[in-house]
Amino acid sequence: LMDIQQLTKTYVMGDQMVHALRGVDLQISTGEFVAIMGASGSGKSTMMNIIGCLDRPSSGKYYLQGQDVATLRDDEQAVVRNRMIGFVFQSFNLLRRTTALKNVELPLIYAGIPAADRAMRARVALEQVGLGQRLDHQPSQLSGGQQQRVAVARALVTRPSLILADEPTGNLDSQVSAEVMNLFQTLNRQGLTVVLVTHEDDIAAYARRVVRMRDGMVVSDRLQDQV
Amino acid sequence: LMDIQQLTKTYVMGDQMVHALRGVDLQISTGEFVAIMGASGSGKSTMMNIIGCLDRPSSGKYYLQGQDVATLRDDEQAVVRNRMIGFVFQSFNLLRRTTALKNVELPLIYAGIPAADRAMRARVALEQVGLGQRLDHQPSQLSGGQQQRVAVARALVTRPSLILADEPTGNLDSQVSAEVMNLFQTLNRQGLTVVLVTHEDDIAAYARRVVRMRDGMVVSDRLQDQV
Ligand SMILES: Nc1ncnc2c1ncn2[C@@H]1O[C@H](COP(=O)(O)OP(=O)(O)OP(=O)(O)O)[C@@H](O)[C@H]1O
Ligand SMILES: Nc1ncnc2c1ncn2[C@@H]1O[C@H](COP(=O)(O)OP(=O)(O)OP(=O)(O)O)[C@@H](O)[C@H]1O
Ligand SMILES: [Mg+2]
Ligand SMILES: [Mg+2]
Repeated sequence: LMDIQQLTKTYVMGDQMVHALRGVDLQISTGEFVAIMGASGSGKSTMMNIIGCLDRPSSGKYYLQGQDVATLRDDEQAVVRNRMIGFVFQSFNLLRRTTALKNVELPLIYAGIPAADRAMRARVALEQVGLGQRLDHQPSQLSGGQQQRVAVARALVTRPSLILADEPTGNLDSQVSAEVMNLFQTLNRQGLTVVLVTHEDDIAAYARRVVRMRDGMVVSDRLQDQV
Repeated sequence: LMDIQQLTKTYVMGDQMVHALRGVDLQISTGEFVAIMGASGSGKSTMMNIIGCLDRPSSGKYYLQGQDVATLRDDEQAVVRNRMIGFVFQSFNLLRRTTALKNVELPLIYAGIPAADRAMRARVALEQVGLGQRLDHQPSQLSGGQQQRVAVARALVTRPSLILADEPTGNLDSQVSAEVMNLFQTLNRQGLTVVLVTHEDDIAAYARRVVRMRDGMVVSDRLQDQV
């Protein structure tokens, strides 16, 4: 599904260089459930953004479904992204002046889904994460963990083939975290490829494989029994 | 230090009422280290905002250092807040177009601290959370966990007598979380009162007392041995 070779990402700040990614090699197959772990600042979100076609590397190769992503223009990358990828952002990125329901409908609008179907699918997605009673709340009228769950629902509503989730349970208590992780596991068994960043071992335990990053590189990559 | 009696907070949304707090009773003494836990949406941030003089309850009493906070005007509450409370927000609330250093200097500017002292104190605060190499990065140039640590540094730089931290380690790996919690513990032993919201048992273990909330009420309040 995805083949990453010697990916680097360097930010230039005045006379300083920040090496966010220093040569990452990673292959992920369709249907996998992978947890990405590593210290704060080790490059996890940077890598997720490149995988999700939201950013471009400084050097290296990224093949998605056999296609060299670098050869795609920005608008072509956007099509790939909207068609096959669901992204849960570390800082949620919800629209502030829009209800939870409308936030989750947004990707369906881009996909050309008719209004009645959109509203129903968005409602179901929000019910799946326990927010059936919060459909018409705007983000400022939601708790931190509720905003996070709206971001999860939005990522899943298009039924993507790949979900990239950056710390999707960082603001959730253990019971609600388990509900979200069970949802990911159920969808994974139905064919959804799941790549999630987490700093919690309890959450990583739901994955079949754990990739650890440090200082912009992959330092370990191991299979494990799923919990 | 703080005495909360039958605190309620109700939001009116059209013809619906959301009872975020349903009669909270809580007393916290100077020098305590208290963890607040509970499900997503149970009222933790709402209560923290009222404790931190950032919001007013719908009913009930809140005495801070013997003073009935309801009798203070908004500007008087702001003075109390800036003088004695440091707040780590669940969504950080950093200034976007400002460097990490300047973000942490901000409370010192309000406190009338001279420029040279401010810069030095802000730098020390950022070094204490491992961000000595990120002083001139703006929030968009920082990882999620780095932004969170800037928020922690900003809350501590005025040397407040009370720190209110809402999920201060939600985006931090275990090593950096331990560094932040050790910092809180050290300051607590020096007299800082610490009230922190967390959904992780490992983090709550640093506290001397754990208060659990559910559906807008305190349902348990127990002392424990600190780790
Ligand atoms: N402005 C508002 N209008 C309506 N309802 C609100 C508003 N702000 C918060 N709420 C509701 O009040 C409840 C408590 O919110 P609060 O942010 O205190 O929860 P929390 O315990 O901090 O949750 P989390 O762990 O997810 O951060 C939630 O159900 C939320 O939807
Ligand atoms: N626009 C930028 N300019 C300069 N440096 C940046 C920029 N964006 C990120 N960085 C740096 O790149 C490094 C990697 O950032 P990244 O967000 O990928 O970390 P992360 O592993 O997701 O961390 P966290 O667990 O804290 O979210 C960090 O040290 C960060 O300061
Ligand atoms: Mg990150
Ligand atoms: Mg909260």
